[in-house]
Amino acid sequence: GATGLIPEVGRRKYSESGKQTPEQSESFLNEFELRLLNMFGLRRRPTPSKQAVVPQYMVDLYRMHSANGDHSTKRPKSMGKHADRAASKANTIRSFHHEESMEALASLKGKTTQQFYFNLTSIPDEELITSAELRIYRDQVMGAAAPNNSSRNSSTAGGFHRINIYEIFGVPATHSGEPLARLLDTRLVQDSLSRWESFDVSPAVSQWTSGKGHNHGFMVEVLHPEEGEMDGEHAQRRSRHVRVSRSLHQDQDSWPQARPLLVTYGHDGRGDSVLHTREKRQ
Amino acid sequence: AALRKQRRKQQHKASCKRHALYVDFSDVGWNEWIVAPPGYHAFYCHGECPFPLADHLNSTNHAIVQTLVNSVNSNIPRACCVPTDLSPISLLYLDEYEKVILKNYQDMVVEGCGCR
Repeated sequence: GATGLIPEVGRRKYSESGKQTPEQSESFLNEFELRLLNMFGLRRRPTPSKQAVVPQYMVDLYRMHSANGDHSTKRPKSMGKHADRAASKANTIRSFHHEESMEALASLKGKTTQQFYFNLTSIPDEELITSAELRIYRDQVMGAAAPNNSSRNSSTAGGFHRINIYEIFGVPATHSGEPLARLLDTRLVQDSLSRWESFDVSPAVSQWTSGKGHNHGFMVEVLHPEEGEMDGEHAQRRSRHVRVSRSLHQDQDSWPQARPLLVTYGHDGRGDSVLHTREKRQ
Repeated sequence: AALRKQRRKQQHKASCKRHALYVDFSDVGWNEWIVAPPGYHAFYCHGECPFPLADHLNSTNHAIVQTLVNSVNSNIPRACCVPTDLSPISLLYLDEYEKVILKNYQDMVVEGCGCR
């Protein structure tokens, strides 16, 4: 069973039954194997390595959607509303980590930008992507108190920073130039909270997977408005708390579960959505 | 009366119905790539579809007629005991590229059996 989905015992028993010639047996077994693979939407048997990481968010989604799971499981708090709606129409939810070898990190005074590339070629052509979210983890900035009313009223500085998500749709003419990009989503976030942020990147991913646009990746921009006024150590600490790159992440053990995650919601035209199943059963 | 009761019980036992079947993914070696669940209750249908077909056997008009013909001509087989209602399950798994996928698979659990 190491190479295919049919266990070796089953293969041997069928071949030894003597109903067909060995060639016929092999041919029937291979045909059945193909049907099994097709049923799961696989090209070959998966053989994941020990380093394979299952994001906690996907486990949470499974628990939320599983018909056999705990029905009291609610949607993950950090799940965006657009994603919640999308999940109700999707029957396939996929997660992707970015290609770290292709990341480009730049940190200027008061601004950190990171370019990500997610390889989406494993999404089959027949799967229609209805929504996609880019999830970024950010740690609480130690020493950043929750804003009081006065700081809330005072522009963006003092306990807040802004995260902008862009779709890169062109490369610059010169190496020094910035990539051509369009804004997909933006959010003003509070420094004093540790949580995942979900950004709607559906327009870009839908275009890429439908073949209407070329996947050049995303650019994440983190603006720290007040960084220029800080001492060096504090400024460095603030720029590291949005987990967009391994090099900005001090705890290597937790990086696999804290790194950015792209989640796509799609439907391959076969049957109900995951959420409808749960509602139907309930 | 006791004999009749026992015979009726045996006949009822043998008639088409849903039986327990737990599919443990580790039995077929799929636990290496299916993250959750570790297995699931799939159930299966088994039993006779005897003449005359009872109401609870969820038969179709065709199955009733086929059973009737079988009662006079045994060359024609009885109706088959098959799943009449199936439901999907969600699987969380790693594909061949080590991408994590949550997918809903149709017709994985037998909810009801009948003679068709």
